[in-house]
Amino acid sequence: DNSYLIHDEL
Amino acid sequence: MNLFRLGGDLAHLVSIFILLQKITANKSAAGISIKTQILYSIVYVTRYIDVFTKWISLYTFVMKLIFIASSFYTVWLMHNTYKSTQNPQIDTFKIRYLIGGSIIMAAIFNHKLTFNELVWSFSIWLESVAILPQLFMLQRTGEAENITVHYIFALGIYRALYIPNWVYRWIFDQYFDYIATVAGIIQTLIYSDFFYVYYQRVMKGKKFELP
Repeated sequence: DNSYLIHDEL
Repeated sequence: MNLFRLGGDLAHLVSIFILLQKITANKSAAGISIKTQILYSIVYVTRYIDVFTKWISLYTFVMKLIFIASSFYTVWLMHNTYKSTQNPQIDTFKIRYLIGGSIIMAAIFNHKLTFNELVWSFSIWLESVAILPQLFMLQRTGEAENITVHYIFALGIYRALYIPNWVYRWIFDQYFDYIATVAGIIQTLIYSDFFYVYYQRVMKGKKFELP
């Protein structure tokens, strides 16, 4: 799972 | 979105508002490290390099633009309008080591060897240490106006609240970003001594003076 690659946080 | 993250982002907005309010109302940038402000400008430009090419949400889009614009505006104000009120003789932290160290950290710890991922990682590491010139300046002065101290406090709260946010996302969203989390913990630890003095002095209505 590479969901962290989306970088949806500020 | 959870309350920790929203609270953190709002604390971040408040910190920017406090800083700009302090500078414009006092017509002075005394006690504020322009080096820290320059580092934040670099942090936001590198972190949000894809602001116009990758859509996440209206919320992140607007916030990113606010952070980039306000950090540049702050540096511009300090460098032009209120240049004479700066304290270059005590704002002497060598930021080249922070930038160099962050480049090395990004080269070692990144999610993917692409330009965007490398600058993203660089921005995370740089943000974790960007407050150091400001804290160093505070230490050299020994005391500060409460408004300056409130600014640093709000900025510290922003990153501190991201830690429970990551715990929440790890448990409920199966989301975990080890780079953001480790750098965020380092950043919060850098603030811990400051938080302690803030609690001891400012919360009890005293002036911020380092012991």
